[in-house]
Amino acid sequence: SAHGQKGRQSNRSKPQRTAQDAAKAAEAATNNLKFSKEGCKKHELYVSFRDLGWQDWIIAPEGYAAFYCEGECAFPLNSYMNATNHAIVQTLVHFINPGTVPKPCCAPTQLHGISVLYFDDSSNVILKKYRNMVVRACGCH
Amino acid sequence: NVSVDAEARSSFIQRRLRGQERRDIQREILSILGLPHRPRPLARTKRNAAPVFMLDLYNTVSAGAEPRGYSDYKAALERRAPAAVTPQDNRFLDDADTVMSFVNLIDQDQELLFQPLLQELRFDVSRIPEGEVVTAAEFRIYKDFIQEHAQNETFRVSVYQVLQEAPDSEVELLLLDQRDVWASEEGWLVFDLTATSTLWQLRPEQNLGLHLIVEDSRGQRRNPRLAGLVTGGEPKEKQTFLVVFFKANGVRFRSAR
Repeated sequence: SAHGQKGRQSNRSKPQRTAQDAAKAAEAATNNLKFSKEGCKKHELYVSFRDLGWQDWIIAPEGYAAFYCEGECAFPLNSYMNATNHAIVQTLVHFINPGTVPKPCCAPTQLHGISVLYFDDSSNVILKKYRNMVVRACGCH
Repeated sequence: NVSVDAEARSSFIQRRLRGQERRDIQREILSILGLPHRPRPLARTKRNAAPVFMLDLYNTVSAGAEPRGYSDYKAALERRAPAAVTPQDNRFLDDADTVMSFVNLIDQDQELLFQPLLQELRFDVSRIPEGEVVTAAEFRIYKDFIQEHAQNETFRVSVYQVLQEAPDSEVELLLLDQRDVWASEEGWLVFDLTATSTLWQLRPEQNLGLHLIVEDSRGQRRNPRLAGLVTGGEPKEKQTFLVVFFKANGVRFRSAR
């Protein structure tokens, strides 16, 4: 919208071509989907304070399920969890220019906090709320 | 395919970390917790009143989920003095980002030998993290049931802030809070120390401690211990402590590593 009407008209043929390219690439990607890697998902990862040998000063919890996000963000994005609208645009541009533009990233979309109770150097006790420590949901950005 | 899936996932975490990697990971997790290093190993007693009270707060925060403390802490919770956490604490907790308990630094048993009608207390609140604002502070002392007094006898328990301490003059005191209790009463007495804790946080040099004074119904000073107040180190689950609730002042950034 920043360009004038004239400019848009003169460049009309180029976007049409690239959209066709993208559509073809997307079709090919969809056909190959069964061979692609697993989609963007939440995976289990437990941070164990006990295994770290910290139970002498961390009173609670023993550890926490932090989770992490892993997987491919490829067409059709709707089949994956929580893809943003812009992730579809990002995928299209990636198809057009795969060498320079990356695919959307599989990353946390919802994060939750935990509380940790521990002793400090002086045997005082600290209860602290930590934000954004646990992945609730993953998605393509 | 569940088994293939599990295999793929486990391949990520099955590699054992080398010694240096392990130390690096530990350092990163400490950094996430905002700690420069592991707290020094001390002979810590998790059965003391403060850790048990704080575990109670922790379980309130983590409500809904099964408490993840160790079994001995659960046992400690069952043994704890009743009604340690009040509904007011829960309100403070909702508003707080951090809660800290502080132990009394004065040897209470020694203190009462020399000044049997006065209980001196001192809490080092200079350890309050930077950028945190005090939203509430409570001084908590346990009162036991005492059989030696008539059940309808009452005591007035007063908490004073020490304003000035000079060897050649009288101690200048400021009354912070007071409570009338029955001789038969048993449980935690809670005194509001919010303003004083804020002052001590901003001006640590003005932290000259507290005086706890007990008077009977005739206005006569009494030994706090004889009125049933638990002033010594035992029993551990009834030890005096200060609990302070904080809220982060603005956005908090982790320091660069």
